Amino acid sequence: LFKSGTTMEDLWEEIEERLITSDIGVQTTMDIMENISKKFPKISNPDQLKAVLKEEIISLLNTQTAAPEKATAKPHVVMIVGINGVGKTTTIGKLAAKSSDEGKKVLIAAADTFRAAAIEQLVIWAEKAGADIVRHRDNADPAAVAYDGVEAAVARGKDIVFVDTAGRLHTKISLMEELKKIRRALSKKIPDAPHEVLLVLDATTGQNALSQVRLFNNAIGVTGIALTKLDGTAKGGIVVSICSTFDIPLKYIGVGEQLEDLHDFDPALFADALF
Amino acid sequence: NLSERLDSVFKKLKGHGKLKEKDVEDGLKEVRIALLEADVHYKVVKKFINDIKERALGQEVMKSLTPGQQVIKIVNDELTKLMGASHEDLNLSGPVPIPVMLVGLQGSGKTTTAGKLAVLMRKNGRKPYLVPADVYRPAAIKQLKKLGDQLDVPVFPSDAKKDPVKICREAVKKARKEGYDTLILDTAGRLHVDEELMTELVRIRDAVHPSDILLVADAMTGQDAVNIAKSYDEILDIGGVVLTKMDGDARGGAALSIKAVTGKPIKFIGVGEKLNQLEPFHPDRMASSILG
Ligand SMILES: Nc1nc2c(ncn2[C@@H]2O[C@H](COP(=O)(O)OP(=O)(O)OP(=O)(O)O)[C@@H](O)[C@H]2O)c(=O)[nH]1
Ligand SMILES: Nc1nc2c(ncn2[C@@H]2O[C@H](COP(=O)(O)OP(=O)(O)OP(=O)(O)O)[C@@H](O)[C@H]2O)c(=O)[nH]1
Ligand SMILES: [Mg+2]
Ligand SMILES: [Mg+2]
Repeated sequence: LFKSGTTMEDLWEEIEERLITSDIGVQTTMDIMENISKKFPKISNPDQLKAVLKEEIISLLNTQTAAPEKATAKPHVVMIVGINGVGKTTTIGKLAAKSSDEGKKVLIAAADTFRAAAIEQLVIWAEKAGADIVRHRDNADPAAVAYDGVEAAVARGKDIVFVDTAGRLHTKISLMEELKKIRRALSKKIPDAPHEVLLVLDATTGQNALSQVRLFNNAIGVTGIALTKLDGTAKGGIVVSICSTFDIPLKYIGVGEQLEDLHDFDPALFADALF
Repeated sequence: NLSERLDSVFKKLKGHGKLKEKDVEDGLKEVRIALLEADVHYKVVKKFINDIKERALGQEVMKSLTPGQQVIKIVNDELTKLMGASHEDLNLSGPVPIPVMLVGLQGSGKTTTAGKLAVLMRKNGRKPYLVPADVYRPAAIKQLKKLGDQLDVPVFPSDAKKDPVKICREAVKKARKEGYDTLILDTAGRLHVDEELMTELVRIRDAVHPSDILLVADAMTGQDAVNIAKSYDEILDIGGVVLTKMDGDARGGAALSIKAVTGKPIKFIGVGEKLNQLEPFHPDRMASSILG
């Protein structure tokens, strides 16, 4: 980017291409470019432009809503949701391991009772992460598993519970109703539960991610986002419009398929990677 | 939507009499935005707009009483042409047992599609054999085994400690012995930039010579679709694509990007999680989905 001999117009076009191919989206790209040319009408140096762009993106990524308070409830209940195949189950494995490493007692509720071998997959992750797991049989009521999971966590003095749910498209009304039912089951056992609702998004997803955030948030309220598969070539730029539109914090990024491949989100590093 | 936006672009001209080139260019700007919002790749959009510019500046638009609708018609025609003439089926040629190989990124829907293809093949009078070749993902082999059991389709008893190349070779031998005429090889999801794992796919291909290699890709993939498809095609020479999760509200611009950059046909679309939810791809329906 910004090789010597480029005119300012070429530079702006190069920037537009970079932003759009990062999945930042047309409208957000136009807004960013308009903002920058308004704030800095005299910009003539590529390095200056790059720095200003990064700052603009970081400011869009810094949501007003602070990330949820340090977990004080016991157990702290986290519900994991998202569309099919984005990495929910794997992310729970990673989060459970992280919590175990921090000395917390972890329990996982296998509330995906629908997809083939979903429970078996989670059992393996629970073992890797040193967490207990509560499961029923295939096709059991997911809300019942969620409820039993929290009940077991209370009985066993667990610090944190992760509730895995089946992947579902945000446009499927009956499946979104099921998610509401699971959420209600959690609050039946602990009135403030779930204390966190983590929406998992795939970094290779384009503009459809906005629709996913909107509908999951409308249905059950989303408190944080995990963006997976950033170890590929996708830039995940869609989070820029998500953070500025919905003011929901991006908490974690997934960068691989192993237990340790989860990092806290860092807006500066993310903005750097875009350029 | 695009139709309304184009109508408003051209409505401003109702009083000005003759349509000018600049007006059509403004209309094409709206088309460009619509395609980018549908996740079509930046460079694919640039080329597409350039290619249709000549026709858009021709008589059919300039002389029309409804230039907005004419532009939409041109875009729809050209998109449909780009997406392919008609449905292209699985390539099942060569001596039995014929292997079909499913490849693609993590979570795109390969294992589920394997089950769906088994249903389709059996409907067409074939005897499919499911082969779990994913030895990495926890419970992946069990997942395909469960699907096979649901469908009463035989599944090769893969051992997760074995090399996937060896698994596929042994599966071919077993299929030949048991009289199954088609093998469906379900491979582990992998990044197109993972050299070691992409090489594993080449080794599987060279060991069993699949008659068709299908890239299973998510319909809601964004700009990265071009990178994924290009790499997979360059490394493996894919036969076609299955676009999954088309039952959502993604516009599916990835379909256009993938077709434009590889030239390979989209053969099927996944329209749900159930094993009967696989449909043949129709270029014209995709074109109108992308346009929104
Ligand atoms: N490269 C990479 N792969 C990932 C990442 N996170 C998850 N995966 C892979 O993505 C695939 C799907 O992960 P799952 O955890 O099964 O996804 P899910 O959302 O639970 O899927 P469903 O329950 O079927 O909706 C698996 O192959 C994972 O290994 C990541 O950060 N990077
Ligand atoms: N709604 C919908 N879901 C689908 C479709 N195809 C697959 N899925 C779902 O997507 C998720 C991932 O499917 P898998 O078949 O496990 O994907 P995969 O490519 O084998 O994943 P890896 O082996 O981890 O790379 C599952 O929840 C499937 O039920 C589809 O066409 N529509
Ligand atoms: Mg899962
Ligand atoms: Mg699979």
